[in-house]
Amino acid sequence: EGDETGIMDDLMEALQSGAAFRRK
Amino acid sequence: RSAMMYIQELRMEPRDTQLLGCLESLRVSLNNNPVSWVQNFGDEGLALLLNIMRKIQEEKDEYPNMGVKCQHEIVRCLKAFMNNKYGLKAMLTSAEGIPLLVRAINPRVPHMMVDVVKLLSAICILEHPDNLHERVLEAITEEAEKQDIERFQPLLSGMNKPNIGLKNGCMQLINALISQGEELDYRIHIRSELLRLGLRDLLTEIRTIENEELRVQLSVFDDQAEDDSEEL
Repeated sequence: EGDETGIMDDLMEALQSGAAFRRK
Repeated sequence: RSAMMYIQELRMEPRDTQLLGCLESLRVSLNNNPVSWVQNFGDEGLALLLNIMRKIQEEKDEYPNMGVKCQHEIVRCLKAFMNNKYGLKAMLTSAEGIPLLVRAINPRVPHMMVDVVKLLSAICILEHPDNLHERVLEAITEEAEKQDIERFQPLLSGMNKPNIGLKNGCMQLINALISQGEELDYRIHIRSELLRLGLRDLLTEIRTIENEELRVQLSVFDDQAEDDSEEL
């Protein structure tokens, strides 16, 4: 807990690839 | 250098080249050290960064030469700081974090604006008990009220710049703000507001640009509009 890193990098990649926008 | 050394240096409120050098070095440290280092930098380090950012925004005359460069470097530091659970939580707990980032949406400084809108887009799509896209939209609305402009004008101005990265970043933020809305009415409202303000014409031009990243964002925008139209 609290050690997870690369969170913003992952979100930015998901935004760029469009994966962040796929309907759940 | 330890996190405490940066805190001590930032407390002295350095200016110009000294501040820029400190921030550049801090960004490298935030990116390359373990989370424990970021934790040592902590709430106090974050507060110092945000405080300097606010001063640069408010007292532009006192930061005539290096203000823009320093502010951009703070944005990069914030991204590095937020790249882990601890830093992200600290930033989101701060009342000033999101509004200060929104205030850095400046189409006259395209290279900084790209980083800012991408950071805000990422914040919008974070799963969080507070609807973060609402906090971002609220900050955008409040800032526009202060400047007495349409709230999405800075984003559309950014899309009107020749910088393709900036067009892409602005589209990401638009898609992030729309997609996170749970209510159909909200999504349609935001989309219509943007189209009315000039997005319709800008999209016609942007569709002619051959760029894979832009193509992804345009297709997200179109797909969401089509889905909402069907739902309506």
